[in-house]
Amino acid sequence: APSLTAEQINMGVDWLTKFGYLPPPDPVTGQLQTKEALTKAIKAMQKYGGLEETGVLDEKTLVLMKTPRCSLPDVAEPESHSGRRRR
Amino acid sequence: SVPSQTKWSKRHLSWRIRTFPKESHLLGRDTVRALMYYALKVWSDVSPLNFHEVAGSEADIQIDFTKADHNDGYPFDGPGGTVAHAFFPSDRFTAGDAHFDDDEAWTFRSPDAHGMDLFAVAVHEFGHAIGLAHTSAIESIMRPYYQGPVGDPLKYSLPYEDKVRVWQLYGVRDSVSHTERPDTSRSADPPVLLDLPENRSTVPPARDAPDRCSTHFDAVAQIRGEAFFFKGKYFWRLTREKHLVSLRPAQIHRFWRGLPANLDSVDAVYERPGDHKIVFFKGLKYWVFKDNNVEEGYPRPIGDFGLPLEGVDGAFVWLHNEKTYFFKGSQYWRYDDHLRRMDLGYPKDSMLWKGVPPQLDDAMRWSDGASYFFKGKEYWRVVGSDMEVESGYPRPISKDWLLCADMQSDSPALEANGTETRSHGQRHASHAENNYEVCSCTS
Repeated sequence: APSLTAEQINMGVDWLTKFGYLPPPDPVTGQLQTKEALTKAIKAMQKYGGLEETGVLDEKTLVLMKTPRCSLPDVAEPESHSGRRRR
Repeated sequence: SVPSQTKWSKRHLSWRIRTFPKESHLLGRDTVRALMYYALKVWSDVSPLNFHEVAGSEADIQIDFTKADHNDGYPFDGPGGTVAHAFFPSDRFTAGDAHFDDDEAWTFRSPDAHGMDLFAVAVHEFGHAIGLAHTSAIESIMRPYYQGPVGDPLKYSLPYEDKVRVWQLYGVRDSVSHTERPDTSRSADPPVLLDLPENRSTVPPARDAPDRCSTHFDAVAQIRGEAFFFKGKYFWRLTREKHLVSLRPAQIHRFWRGLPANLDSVDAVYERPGDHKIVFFKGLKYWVFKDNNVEEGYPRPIGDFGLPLEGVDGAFVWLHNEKTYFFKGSQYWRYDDHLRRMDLGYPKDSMLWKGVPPQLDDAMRWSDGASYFFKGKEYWRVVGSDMEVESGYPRPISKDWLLCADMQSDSPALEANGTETRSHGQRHASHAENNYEVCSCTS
């Protein structure tokens, strides 16, 4: 599959964050997402959307991300993130 | 799916459309209201929840059509992308509110490819408004992605997956709600009844259809703000703007569902104040309709109202006191539909309604605040709280209400080749052939 453009990756990360699959970037450190966190988030979104869980932003995944939808997130805040905050 | 986001503690929820789509040439306001009404009804049909429309700003569920960033943390993004959202019952200031992106082309009964089906999206958003979160279940209306139109709002059935989740939240709806009746005195009229007939062009008008320009009527009623003229097995319908919906009458049985098949006419019809249900009278029986479906347990005897066992000529609710007036022969009765009790001191002589003839065909109130009395081919108008007919009446029903020119009668008897014949046998081309067609726009 053709490699993704930086713009597509950014769109993907924004989308995953917007709908609750990725925690928002840390406002203080601006820490970027780790690769495994991104892969895990993509798989969760693919599973939710009934797609094959490839873990990468393939064609079908990008198409689904462009499908009209409800603004509300699909996932409540990721457990790990809220867990960390609680600690 | 994520756990549900709490739920409403009360069972009666009010709603109101605060802002309508700007591009309302696609969908009229009445249609938007009706679609919201039926999208909420999807959830109230399967749960103990009840929704009623109000006019004021205190509604539990405020509905807005807005665009771009509207300061609620969920900015819209132009056509496509995010199309709507709603707030869970747990949201402190916006619980239940629903926002629809005004940059979308909202449609109703349009082919899949064009625009966004408003009814389908509204059902989803009101699922959030009562506490359901997104789910990945393929069948569910609560999937986050737009799946296209879901068909006829009057026939839509919620997927079982969603019924189970709402039952888990609120329990099932039993036939009688145990909570007290909501105070709907402030409520605005509920929306018009959606008339979603099968394609009319495939249903040729029956030969015995009456001619609206040369007949008197069995019953006349204002229902959800629209006027209905009943004759035999047929009725004509006028929008709130008094526009005749169609020159051809519709068949009562095809729209008002649950009346006996052998019913050949009705005596009187009115919309009950309070719950806006619609009451049909025929002989010594009456039926109560919720929207256009008869409720269980009907027909019942008119003795329930304390009326004499002679039947009813006419019935209407006087705007002035919200009392229901029944007419029979030269007498009338006054009934309190809120207390479900006949007022004392009745019947009285209908002469007290100065200028109104006895033996009425029916009566109705209209959106101008006046009361109208119908008999034969004429009608009388009584203004506000008067009990005397306004000067200049009677006037012809056909001309003022049913788009008939003077002395015109376009008999509906259709010859095999589709042309219409006048009542005195003269053959004339159907309107469409000489480029003359009477059209009326409905919501």
